[in-house]
Amino acid sequence: PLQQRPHDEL
Amino acid sequence: MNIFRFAGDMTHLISILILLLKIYATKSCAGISLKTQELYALVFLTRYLDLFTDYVSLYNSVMKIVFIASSLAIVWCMRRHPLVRRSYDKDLDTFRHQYVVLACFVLALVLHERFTFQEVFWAFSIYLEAVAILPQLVLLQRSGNVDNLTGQYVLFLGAYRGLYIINWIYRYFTEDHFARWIACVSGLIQTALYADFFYYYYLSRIKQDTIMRL
Repeated sequence: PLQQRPHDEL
Repeated sequence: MNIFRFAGDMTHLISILILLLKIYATKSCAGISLKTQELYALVFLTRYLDLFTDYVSLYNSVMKIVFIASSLAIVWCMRRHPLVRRSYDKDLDTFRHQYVVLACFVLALVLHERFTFQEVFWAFSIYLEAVAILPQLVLLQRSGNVDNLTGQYVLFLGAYRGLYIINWIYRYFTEDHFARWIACVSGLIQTALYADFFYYYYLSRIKQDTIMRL
């Protein structure tokens, strides 16, 4: 699912 | 990456560097809350736990290291530098920030995107960043000392918040399923608290200028 992506915002 | 977020990251970094340089140049941290600066360092340390596990981009990794280093440098200066530490308003900077840390951690245990070690600490860092300005706001109300809180510092801090909100609006309309609600809601609360800080900052500034003119 989408939330598996790492956080790309600092 | 969009221009709003890049500009937001740059203005955020510049605001931190302005504060660090101001403290280092004047060898004084009068009017600056060590507790707020410690909370900021904690925000970066808990948010970037994925520094060695998730690689997003070179920019992302470099900026994480720079934010951690610069925020720790400010805390080190205020705690260890022999000249700077003497000017710290220890008896005015008395906001009990440990309760804020605890409240944010409990909230992160309840409200997070996934119940994993890194995600709980990521949510914790998002909540903590929103309220980290409180000790500085209280200190400013008590001391009214804006000597080291330069106008540029406040300007870049405001620009960082404003640009990030525009970044979220932009991502909401350009990316399907952009749903970082925790960051967006907490970021709005943070911006509201910054607006309060800016209000007290300009009040103190006007008061100080009036006194200087008299």
